[in-house]
Amino acid sequence: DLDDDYHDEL
Amino acid sequence: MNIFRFAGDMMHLTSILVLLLKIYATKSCSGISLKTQELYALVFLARYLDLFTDFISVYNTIMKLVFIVSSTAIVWCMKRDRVVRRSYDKQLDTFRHYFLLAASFALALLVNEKFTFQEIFWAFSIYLEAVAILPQLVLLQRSGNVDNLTGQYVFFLGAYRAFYILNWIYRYFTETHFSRWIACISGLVQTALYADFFYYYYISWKNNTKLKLPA
Repeated sequence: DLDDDYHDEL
Repeated sequence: MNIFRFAGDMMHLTSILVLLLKIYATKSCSGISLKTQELYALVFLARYLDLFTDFISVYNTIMKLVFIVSSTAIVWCMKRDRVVRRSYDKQLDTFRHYFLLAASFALALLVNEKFTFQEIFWAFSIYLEAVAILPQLVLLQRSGNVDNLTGQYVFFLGAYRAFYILNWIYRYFTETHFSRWIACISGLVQTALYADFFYYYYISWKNNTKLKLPA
């Protein structure tokens, strides 16, 4: 499962 | 956060500030593709759906808001501002960008991290951003000479994703389970599309001549 800060980039 | 990503974000921010400067200082959007600006507004709206649900950092939230507000303001200004919209090269900005929208969304349905609403829209925004510059590059080729601010806008816009590629390489070697294949491959395609622009931009800078893209 994708860890929650997966999209930590802009 | 690493220096490559921060530099990339600052270049991205600079490109937007240069574009805003051009439009507000010259009260003109000649040489700017409205279609590319519409695609960028969609990119940010589709990518930052998690703006209010996933808090990463103050910096992340502020930058997301800046990108959404600036991109929508530029589209609004080019469409509604009576003075600015007069200088829009409507007859030159004819790239059929709806194909880019459809193709990016279709690809996002097929290739995504997870078949969820948010992940499909995230992948859609990544693919769309890679091709969003095409209407702008086509317009530059058609409009012959390019004014300085427009040239600098496109230059910083292309440079930012090149720094993101350095960021992904850095993260790949410094973080254990780091994998951003969708963003990385899409980012490579995106940066490659600027290759010929970078070449002519470098030539114009070296010879101190007006930037001119061959038709």
